[in-house]
Amino acid sequence: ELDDIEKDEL
Amino acid sequence: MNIFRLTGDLSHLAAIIILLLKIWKSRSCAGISGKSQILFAMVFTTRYLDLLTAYISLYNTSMKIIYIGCSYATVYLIYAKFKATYDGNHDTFRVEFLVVPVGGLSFLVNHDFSPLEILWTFSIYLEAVAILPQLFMISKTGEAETITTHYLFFLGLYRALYLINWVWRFYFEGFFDMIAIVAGVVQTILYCDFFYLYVTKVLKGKKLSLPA
Repeated sequence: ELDDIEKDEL
Repeated sequence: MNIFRLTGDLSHLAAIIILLLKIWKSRSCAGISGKSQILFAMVFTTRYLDLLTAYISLYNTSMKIIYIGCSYATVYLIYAKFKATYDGNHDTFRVEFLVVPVGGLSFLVNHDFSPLEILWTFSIYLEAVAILPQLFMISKTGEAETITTHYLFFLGLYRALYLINWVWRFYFEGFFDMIAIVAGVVQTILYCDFFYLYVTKVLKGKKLSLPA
């Protein structure tokens, strides 16, 4: 699921 | 982090710095849409609240702080310091027609119905259309200073590079974020007309003037 991938993009 | 993502960020940083220096050195914000700059400040504010909750890397944190700082400084220069040079008569795009639908959509289509995630989604959708007041202003004045076209070129290029970065990440990491991709495609498409004029005119040393 997306939200467990840190939003490392700006 | 791949080369497309890095050059995308540097292109974005270049755009932000070019605009800030243009206004600061020429002491004028003629031809610049203050409304677009307010929308960009909103984009960064709603997207980078995770500065308070998560530390990802020094690069990530410092870039976010630079983006937020420069965007607020630009808004300050336009609406306060060089207010006299602000061309309000041509900066007339109705931003409520952007913010309200984008706000509604971010509640309807998101990855997770949590405050931070909805604000992040709002910032992604808003960024896709935030340049419209600026493009609208150029179509009304019929021209743009060359330095402004360079600003727009790097700003448009950054998200185009992000699109390539997402293709790269899908292929090599199996990662993709449909919301960011769709919004990024819309955002980049909005620049196509400008890219055409930039390549056919500005890069040939002519001034960007409309109608073409």
